[in-house]
Amino acid sequence: IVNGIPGNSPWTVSLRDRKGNHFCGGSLVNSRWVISTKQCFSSCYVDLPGYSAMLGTLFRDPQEDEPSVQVIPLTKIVCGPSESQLVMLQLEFPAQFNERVSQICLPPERYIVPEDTECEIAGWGETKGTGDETVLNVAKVPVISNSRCNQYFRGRVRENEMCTNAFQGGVGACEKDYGGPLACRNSDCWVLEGVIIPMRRCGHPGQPNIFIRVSVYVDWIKKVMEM
Amino acid sequence: YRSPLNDFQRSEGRELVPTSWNSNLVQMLPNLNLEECASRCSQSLDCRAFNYETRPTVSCKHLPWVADRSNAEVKRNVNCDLYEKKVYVRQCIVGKGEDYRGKVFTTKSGLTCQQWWSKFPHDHWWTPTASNGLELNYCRNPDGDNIGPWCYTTDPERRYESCNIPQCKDEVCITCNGEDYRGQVDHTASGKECQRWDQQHPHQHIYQPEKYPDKSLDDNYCRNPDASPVPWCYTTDPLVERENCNISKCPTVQVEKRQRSSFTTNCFRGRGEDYRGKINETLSGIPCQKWNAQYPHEHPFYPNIYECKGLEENYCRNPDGSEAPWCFTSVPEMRTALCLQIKRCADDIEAEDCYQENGKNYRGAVRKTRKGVTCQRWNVNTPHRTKINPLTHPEANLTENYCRNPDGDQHGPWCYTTDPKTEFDYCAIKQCAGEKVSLTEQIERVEFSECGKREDRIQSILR
Repeated sequence: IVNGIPGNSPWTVSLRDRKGNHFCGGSLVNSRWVISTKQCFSSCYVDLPGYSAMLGTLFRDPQEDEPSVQVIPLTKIVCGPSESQLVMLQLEFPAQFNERVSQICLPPERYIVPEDTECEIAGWGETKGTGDETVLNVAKVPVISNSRCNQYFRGRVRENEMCTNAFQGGVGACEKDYGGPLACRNSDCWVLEGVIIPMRRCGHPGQPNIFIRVSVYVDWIKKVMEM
Repeated sequence: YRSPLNDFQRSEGRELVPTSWNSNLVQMLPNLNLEECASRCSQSLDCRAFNYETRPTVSCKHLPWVADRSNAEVKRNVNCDLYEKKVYVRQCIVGKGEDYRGKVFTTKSGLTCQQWWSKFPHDHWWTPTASNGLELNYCRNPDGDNIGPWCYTTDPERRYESCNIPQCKDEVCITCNGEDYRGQVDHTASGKECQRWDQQHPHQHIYQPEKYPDKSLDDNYCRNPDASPVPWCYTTDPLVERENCNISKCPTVQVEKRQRSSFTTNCFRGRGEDYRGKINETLSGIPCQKWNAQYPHEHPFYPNIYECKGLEENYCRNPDGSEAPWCFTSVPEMRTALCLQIKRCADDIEAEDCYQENGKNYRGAVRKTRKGVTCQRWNVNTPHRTKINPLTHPEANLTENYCRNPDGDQHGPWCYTTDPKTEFDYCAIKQCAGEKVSLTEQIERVEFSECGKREDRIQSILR
C-alpha cells in the first residue's frame, strides 16, 4: 500500500505460498472462506498443497510464538465467473473470530456504493518507500462514480468494476496487495465493496484506483459457500 | 543414518497381489514398523518386495517377486504402499552393475543369453545360488567386469558379450536445469547416497513430497525442486547436507524442439514459466535488472546455465516456479517483483452457444463447462451430491447433463462437473449479443449483522 499508515483490518488475510512467504491478500467473508483475485493463482483446477492463509496479526512476519496468529491451510480454490477475476479459497478448518479476526460483510446484490463513501484498502504489500512493509498498512480512499473514473481511463472502466479517488500525493495498492479488500463503511459496519486487482503503476499521483465490484458477484459468492 | 527404505522404490496406494497358485509364498510379519519391515526384507534373499498396510491394522507382507504379470499384479489399495527392491525394478545400473537384477536377456549385438545353469554351448564354472542372482538367462555381472552386466551367449561362435545396460545417469538425460528429471539416480556426484525426501533425518528440510506434488520427490532420487542449476538431493552423510547429482545433459537440438510450441508473448499461462514476452518493468514502473547482470542484485540465475528459461535482456520471466513471471529490479531496495500486470491467458474454451438474459430459459444441448470439462448428470450424485436436481426444480428441464440455470444465477447456465475437484462451473455458453447486465442504483437502508466490526483503537493491538 502506497501512502498508507499502519492500521487494523481484522478481515484482511495474508496468503502464503509453499515457502511461507506472503504473496497476495484476501478477505475473510465467513469462517471458512476467503475472497481473493484470480491473478494471484496459477489455476483454479488444481490442489493447493502447502498454501495457507495467515490471520490475526498485523505483522507480515510475526514471531513464531505470537499467540493470536492463525495459519490455516487452503484446501480448495473456486474460480468466479470469467470476467470477475475473483477466486474463493476454502480454509481447511474454520477461523476463530476474536478482536483480531472477524468476517467482513457482503454488500447487497448489485449495490452501487454512493460517491464519497468512506472506504479503505489494506495490505502487507509494497509501499514504495512511503511506509513500513513489515506491518499491515491501511489507506483511506473515497469512492468516485464510474462515469467520473472513465474520464481518466477514457471509458475503459466496466460496470463490474468500481473506482476510488486519487490524491495528488498518490495513494493506492501495489505489489503483493492484490486480492485484498476495498472495505467501505455502512453505518457501523464495514462492507467488502471491492477487491484489489493489479493496475499499471502503484499509487500514481492523480490516478484513480480500480477494483472489482463485489456486489455484482455476491450471488456467486453465496452459491459457492452454500454448495 | 542410511534408512533401509533406501533400497526400495515405493508405489503409493498400490498393492502387489500374488496369483492364487503361489499366494502361499507370501510371508506375513506382524507388528513391524515400516523401517523394520524394510530392514528384514533387505536382509532376506527371498524377499524382493513387500506390501505395507497401515489400515485397518498394520501389516508387513514380504514377497519373493516384483511386479510382473506372470507372478503377481499391482492393484490399487489406498491403505497400502508397495515397496520393491530397486535392483529388481531398475532398468539401469549404478557403477559396474554388480547388483543389477533386471530381466534383460539379450546382448549388445542381440544375441540371446545362455542359461546360467547350463554349460552349453559354453562351459563355465558359475553356478546359480540364492545370493549371486544368476537367474535363468538374465544379464548379470558376478565378477565385477568393467563392461557391466554380461552373459554367455547361445551363439557357439561368441562366448560372452556385454548387454549394454545403460548407466542410470545416462538412461534419462536432463534438459536445462533438470527440474523435469524423473530418473532413478540416487547418489550424488561424489558418490554419497541420497536421503529419502519423505524423511527428515539426518537432515531436516522443507521439501516434503506431499507439499510439492508437482516436483515428484520420489524415494531418494535426485530431483530439483528449488530451481537449482542441476538436480540434487540431501545426503545420508550427516556432515554433508546436500550435494548435486551427476546426470547427463540432453543434446540441445532436442531441447529446442520441445519448447517452441508452448511459448506465449502477450499473456501467461499457469505460473508463466513459458512466458516469452517483452514486459521489462515491475508493475509500479521500476525497470527490471538485466538477467546477465549481477548489480544491484547478485543472483544464481545465469542465462547460460538456465538456457531454456529465456532469460534474455531484462524481461519478466519465471525460472524458478514462482507464482508468476518476475524479475530482479533495478533499485537496490527492492530485490524482486512479480510482474502481475501481465495478463493471464484466458483459458476458457470457445463458447458453443449463447443464452438470453441470464439463461434461466436456456434449453440447449451444451454439456461442457467453460474449461471443457463434461457436465455431471443432474439426476446422479457422483462425483458431487446435488442440492439442485430434477426433484428440487422440476420445472427447470434438468435433463441428462445439459447446462441449465435452475437457480437463476445471474452469471448464466451452469452444471455440476465430472471433475471431483470442481463441484460446479459455468458453461461454454456466452450471453447473446446485445444482452446487458443491469446494476441496481439505490438500496435503502441495509442491515448487517455479525460482520464488519473491528477494534479501531490501533495502539492496543500494535503493542
